[in-house]
Amino acid sequence: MATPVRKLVLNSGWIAAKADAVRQTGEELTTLNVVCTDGSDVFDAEEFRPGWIAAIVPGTILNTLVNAGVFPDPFYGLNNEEIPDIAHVGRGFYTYWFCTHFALPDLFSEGDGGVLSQCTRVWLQFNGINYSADVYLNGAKLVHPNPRGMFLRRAFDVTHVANFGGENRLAVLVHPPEHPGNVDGGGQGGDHDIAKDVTAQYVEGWDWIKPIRDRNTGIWDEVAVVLTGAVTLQNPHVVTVFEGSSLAKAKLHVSVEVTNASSAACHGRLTAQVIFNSDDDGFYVV
Amino acid sequence: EDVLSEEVDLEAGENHLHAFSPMLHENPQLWWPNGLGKQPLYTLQISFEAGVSNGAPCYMESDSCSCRFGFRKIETCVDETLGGGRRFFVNGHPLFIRGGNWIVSHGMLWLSRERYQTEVGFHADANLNMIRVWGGALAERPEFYDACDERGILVWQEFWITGDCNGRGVPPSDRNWPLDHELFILCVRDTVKMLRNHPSLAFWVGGNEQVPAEDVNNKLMKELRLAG
Repeated sequence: MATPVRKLVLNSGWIAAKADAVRQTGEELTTLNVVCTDGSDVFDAEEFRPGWIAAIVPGTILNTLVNAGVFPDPFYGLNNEEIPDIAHVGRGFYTYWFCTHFALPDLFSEGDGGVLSQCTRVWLQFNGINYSADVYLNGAKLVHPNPRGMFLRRAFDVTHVANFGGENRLAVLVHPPEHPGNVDGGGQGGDHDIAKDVTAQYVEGWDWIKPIRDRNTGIWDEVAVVLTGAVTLQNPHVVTVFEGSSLAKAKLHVSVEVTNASSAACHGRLTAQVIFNSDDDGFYVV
Repeated sequence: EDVLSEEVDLEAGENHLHAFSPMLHENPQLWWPNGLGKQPLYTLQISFEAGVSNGAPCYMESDSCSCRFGFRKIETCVDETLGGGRRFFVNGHPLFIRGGNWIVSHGMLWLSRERYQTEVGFHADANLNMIRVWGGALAERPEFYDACDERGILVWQEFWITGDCNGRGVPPSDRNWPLDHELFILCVRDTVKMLRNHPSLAFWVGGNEQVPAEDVNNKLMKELRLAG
């Protein structure tokens, strides 16, 4: 996994609201100092206004709704029967806004500027969204070439909209799978429609589990803001190939994806280092 | 040994795969499955330091990344003398597979490192040495694989093809699902890149008890073999 220079994991402070209950657009939700019709601030999580609840990210919408007491825990008794199934209430019922805010240091001031300088780039990373999302930051809509798919990591270069030295507002409108299917007939996987999408299929129910009512819709894996320089590294790969049959010698074939995100040519030094994690809780460079 | 620095020139907007010169490593500590030995783990750290191009050797770290890996060799073959069953060898030693089936850690995807460590630990304590991750659920998370790396549990990871797209059922499903094959392959590529360094990852399977649609399966076979 990547260990960037600076990383801020966004796993707290999220609030959520059902999409059709929110009057603001994504741009409006993420514009500083937006005030709602009742006079409260969208991000005033201390006093949840009607329709906004504390959200669990990473997690699913059903997870958030259970946590907020809207629905009972589906894994106790027959509680699942009390939760509306997306097949009956429609995809809009489980289409939700997720919002949070975060601060970025002023990297261009005297203090931090020496570390990251003008080359700093800011990335907004989502490790898993089921099934698709519209993402807004500080009043701008962020566009990704592959918005759909449960098992796809996505990164946005948000350098141009990031607010250094102040607050940043993030809103994510999460849409359920496009073919949530009907489970009224029971059996293995209901009507199987979920398999038309690239998503988890057990959610239509199987011989060992009742249907998951929201089909696992949500921001289900880590969200993070990552600061790097102009050149980024992704997907390191190491292949060990033994020489001969003794297993006493091995060749390490190491590769990494290198991207120059800037508009200027760049010269630099790539360094790969192997460290052995010893049994005595210490470690040393081999 | 095991530290390598290489100078790189990048054009504006350039994106490329940089392959380091091979590094020779002597007497590696071998990673073994649960019950056969220890699970020593190594960490690979890669960093890029940008330098000023006007001749001044002023390097500043632009980005870094790391991954854990282990030294192990997994071989498998179908043995007709054993009824067509698949045999496994790790570091040259035959391994009797004692496997468990894995669906998902929590139905509302309430996942955590601690939960993965506990649940994978149960499998290891029960003397199992392989977990099959069923294709109807997830490509499991790196935290799951970290736990398997540390406890010596080999992983059989399936992609997202199940009885929901086997052409049977009432109403009948379609063997050509999912609808967007390119998206499926895109997700496979990203998943492979995310998980491929874990020593516990033993092999990929196209789907549950069946193969994906022909074009998808052909791409999987071709690209995964190339990656290997």
